[in-house]
Amino acid sequence: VAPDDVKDEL
Amino acid sequence: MNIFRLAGDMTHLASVLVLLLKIHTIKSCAGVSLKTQELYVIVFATRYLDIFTSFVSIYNSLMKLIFLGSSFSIVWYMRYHKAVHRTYDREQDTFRHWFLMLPCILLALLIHEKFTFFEVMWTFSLYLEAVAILPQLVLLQRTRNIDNLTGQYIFLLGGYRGFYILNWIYRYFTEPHYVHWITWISGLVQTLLYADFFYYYFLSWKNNKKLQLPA
Repeated sequence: VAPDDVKDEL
Repeated sequence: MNIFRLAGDMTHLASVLVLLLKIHTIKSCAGVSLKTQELYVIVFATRYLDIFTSFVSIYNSLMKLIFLGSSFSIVWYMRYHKAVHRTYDREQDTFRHWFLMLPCILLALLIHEKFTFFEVMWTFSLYLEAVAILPQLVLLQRTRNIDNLTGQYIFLLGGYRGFYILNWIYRYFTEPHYVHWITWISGLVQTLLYADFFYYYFLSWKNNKKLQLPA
């Protein structure tokens, strides 16, 4: 799972 | 990924494709605000700074490239393509969009989740995207006749953030600690700015009449 601070939304 | 976010991304993609279709096939950008398109170039350029540093998924990187590429090419077409540029009504598209950027930059420097370059730029892009449609909506009020493609473009562009709001609600309830007030509030403001457009768009669709915003 992407860690919290990585922006996974466009 | 959830269906709301996928629907949002697909709606956003559709809006960009409708605009590119209009400009590329009928070589016209009548009724389209160049200022809004330029703001979107800045939104994507500042939003996707991490495109080469952080990899989330193929989908994520591909969509970023599509949004960056399409927004740049739309501005290129409207500025430098002779036939398209001729259809751009510069006299009406007079919104001082650079003045929109200043408060967004200041606000991003004041309100952000972390004070790092990337985070401030990313927050700036959120605030800017919320207001980027204003020059287009102002232009719409001025130009009486709105052709279908431009109306569809704005409708889809407004709808995508609405799907994102559903996505944020879904993630809030399904993912622990998923709280991003800045994203949520700017996304809500962005969608609310379309409220009156949606109202008149729906009326024109219901009465099967040309879309006309009141002066």
